[in-house]
Amino acid sequence: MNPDITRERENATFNVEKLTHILDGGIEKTKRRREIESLVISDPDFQSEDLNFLSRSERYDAAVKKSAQMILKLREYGISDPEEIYCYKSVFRGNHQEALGLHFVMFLPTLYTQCNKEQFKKWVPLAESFKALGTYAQTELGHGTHLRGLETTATYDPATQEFVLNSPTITSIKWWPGGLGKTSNHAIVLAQLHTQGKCHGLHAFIVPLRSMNTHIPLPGVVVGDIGPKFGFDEVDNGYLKLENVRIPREHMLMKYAKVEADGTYVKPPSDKLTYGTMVFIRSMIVGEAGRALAKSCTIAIRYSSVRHQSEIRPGEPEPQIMDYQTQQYKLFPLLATAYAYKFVGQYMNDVYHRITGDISQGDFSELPELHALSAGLKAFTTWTASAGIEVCRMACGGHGYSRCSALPDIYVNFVPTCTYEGENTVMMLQTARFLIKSYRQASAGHQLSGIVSYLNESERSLQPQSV
Amino acid sequence: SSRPTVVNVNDLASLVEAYKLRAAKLVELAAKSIQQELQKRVSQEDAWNNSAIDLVRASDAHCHYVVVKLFAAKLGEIGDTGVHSVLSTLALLYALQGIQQHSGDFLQTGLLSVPQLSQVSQRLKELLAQLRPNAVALVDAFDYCDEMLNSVLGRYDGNVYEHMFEWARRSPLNKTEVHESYHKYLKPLQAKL
Repeated sequence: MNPDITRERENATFNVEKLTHILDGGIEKTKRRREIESLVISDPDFQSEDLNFLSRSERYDAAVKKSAQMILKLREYGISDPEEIYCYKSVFRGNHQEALGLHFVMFLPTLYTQCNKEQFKKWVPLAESFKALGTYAQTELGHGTHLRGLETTATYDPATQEFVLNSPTITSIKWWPGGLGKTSNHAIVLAQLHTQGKCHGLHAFIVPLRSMNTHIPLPGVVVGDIGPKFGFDEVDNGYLKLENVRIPREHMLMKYAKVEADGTYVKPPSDKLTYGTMVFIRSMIVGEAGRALAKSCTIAIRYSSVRHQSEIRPGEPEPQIMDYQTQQYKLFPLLATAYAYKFVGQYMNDVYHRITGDISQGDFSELPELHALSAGLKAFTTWTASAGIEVCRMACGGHGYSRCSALPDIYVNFVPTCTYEGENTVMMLQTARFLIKSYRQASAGHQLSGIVSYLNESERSLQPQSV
Repeated sequence: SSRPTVVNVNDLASLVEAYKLRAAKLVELAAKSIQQELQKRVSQEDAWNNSAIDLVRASDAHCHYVVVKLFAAKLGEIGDTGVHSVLSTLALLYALQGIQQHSGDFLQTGLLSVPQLSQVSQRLKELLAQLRPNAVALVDAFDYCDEMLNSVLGRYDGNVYEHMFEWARRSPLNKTEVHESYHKYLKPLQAKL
């Protein structure tokens, strides 16, 4: 053990284990998390070559291999609780992404929440047994956060009771979805629904992409990998061009909106139904910001305690970098931010579980506020966490630039959160829409509730304290 | 409730209040910007777009207030005095750092005076020194095992340089002492010159 870091630990003025329990949400959770982590760490199947030493194709191959092994092992250990699965993956994934990530975080949850009874019976067993390997194709080459701009069409043909899916323009080609390029044999495709000569907006369709026997792309399906990116090397982010592909009517996810056999469109009970998924994903991202920043601070602060450079007092031995005020000023506010985001992540997780309970009772009253809050917090935390990871990297000097520090990997795998699941500026404007609406209500004398109730007090002023 | 509240930069609850009123003020400014645009006879959509910078700023301040408020609220759940003390220091540091970074907002909205900003800077330096002994323990509490962190610099045992050298030697480029490119390109080049 390095003597510097030993001495640092001896100087602590609080019980580290107790703080770990607070971060985990209790002693039992810490114990269970460590059990699950040790399952991965002690597993020889997961001792792989350092991904940094592999080519892109080798990295993708290694990632698919690990994902396949992980699936079998989760069954073998009987780990089914979502938080425990998440914990297991966090260890086996390390600072990298998972090849089958979207199958778990988007494809399956969408089937669970958007399939009607018959569809549930057919598709969920296929997806849970990985015979149907899925992704979620929403973003297009020319369209992202602004969903109403998406161009892919699904036109209903009552003569054959089929939908014809088509990418009408180059900008409508589906682009970016993880696992789309080489891994998935199905995709949930978001397309503008046309029936009886009318467009009814975006709906979700299950589209077979590749043969379930040979994995060869099906007729009319042009699919592949979009090429190397800034990070996410293990993920085959892909493109999908649909050339008048026909799918049965039953492939439209019809738990809420429906198209009858004759083409009649039945509206969904509320346009807020997809909000729940978005609030969930964005709440997860807030937690990710806390994790990424916590990891980066761990690396930078431990290294700053063993690294010696220059001198503070002439003639004295080179001090630890951490003794320089500028180094403390770089890292300690980020450490505080990491803790802040960990606690916000816990709060959003609790809130999400509460509102899903409300939604299942048909109570959508809190959803708009939470949709606005999760959008804003997703943007706020990912922007500052991304900048913070880069500060941690630079605070490690040249060695922060080496892949062995892990800081480049943490950065390139975290920074896409500023863009996906809602581009941050758009998210902030969505939150602003809710704030301005609340402000106008407060100005009209209405009493607000929830976290925006402070807008009722805005006439209050604070007097700067005489120093 | 119109009685002015005095901001105490050493008191977290008082700082939460300051963040709250900053957010309220910036929401008000954004709403007024839209109003002014509308009075120029522009459409609702153009008024919105012409106020977008203020709107993003207001949302950012709202989120910042939520984060500070939740951090302060979390402290109320912590019983252990040692842990409570070090987390209180972190929370105060987080709040003061935010004030220093957005000092313009706090001055513009009249929430803090210029002398108070100097006090904030001074207090912030004191907190850095206060946290110094606990920095490593605070990251240890995140409990990321080496296999998960996957970082030679962030190793729990701090033995960085030995393992960095070992890692470099495993790099594929070091599989052979002389890389094949020497024989393919450099040696022929030298022979020609």
